[in-house]
Order: sequence, then structure tokens, then C-alpha cells
Amino acid sequence: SPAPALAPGPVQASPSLSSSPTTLPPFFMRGSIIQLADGELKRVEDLKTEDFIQSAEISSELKIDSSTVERIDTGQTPNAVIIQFGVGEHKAQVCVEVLLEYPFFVFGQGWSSCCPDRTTQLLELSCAKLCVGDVCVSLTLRSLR
Amino acid sequence: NVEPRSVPVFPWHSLVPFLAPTQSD
Repeated sequence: SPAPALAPGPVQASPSLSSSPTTLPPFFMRGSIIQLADGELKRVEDLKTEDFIQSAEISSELKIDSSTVERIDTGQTPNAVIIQFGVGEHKAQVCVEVLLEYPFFVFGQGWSSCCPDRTTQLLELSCAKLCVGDVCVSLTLRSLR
Repeated sequence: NVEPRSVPVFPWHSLVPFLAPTQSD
């Protein structure tokens, strides 16, 4: 089931990092097989913006949100950062604490992280630098107004 | 030659986070 959503206010750990931002999920490793909503299989490094948009269009439960990076601060955990996003059309402010190398998918650009060299070193996933102003792909439930 | 048996397949939506606040605005 999709990971729980984050709420605004106090900094929350990213749901994809379970309870603490100290681990990277296995599916970011280069070569990982990803299944799109139409059943097509692609490698994580080959994914394009359209793959997420089309998969969300097919999904009856999920919808794509645009989340703009507003701030990037040093995290409370070593090797972590706190990223403040403006989420969705209302630019709701949400903060997440993630590892420096945690990749986000930027519209029209692909995988990006706060420390691309570290991402490439650990995951063999080529990565751009995540910057303030980048618009990332995120998800929301269609049932949420 | 040995065929790989189980290659994990991950759903597309596990790659991107849910960031939208869940409380009512």
C-alpha cells in the first residue's frame, strides 16, 4: 500500500525512509525493475516524467502532485537534510528530512538529489543536483480534496 | 546456464513520496 502521507508542521521523516532517514530503499539501486501502472517493466534509471504522469492517470487511487523545493537546510541527523516543499496547487508547506543522497524525480530533469555524487556512488544511479525551485513528482490520493 | 529466478519488481508509486498534507486544510 502507498506510504503514509506527511503532514505540515514539525519536520517529518520521509515515508519512504520508514521511521528514520538513515536508510535508502532498495528500489533506487541502478537496474531495479519498476512496474508502471499499465504493467510495463522499466529500469529505475530509464524512467521518464511521462511514465509517472501516465501511470497516475491510469491509477484510480493516486494523483500526481507538483512539489516545489522551497528550502534546503542541514538536517538533525548526520548526512541528512531538511527539505521544505510547496506541495500541490495550494503550495502547502511540508518539510521532510532525508539523506543527502535520497533521489527525488524532478519534472523534465529526472533523478536529482542534494548530493548527486553520493547517490551515484551508493546507488550507481546518475543524478542531477537538487536545487531550490526544482519541481518534483510527488503523489497524493485522489480522494484528498 | 542458470536463469535468475526471482528478480524483485517494485511498483512505480514506491519511487515518489506522498507529500500532500493529510489533515483538512
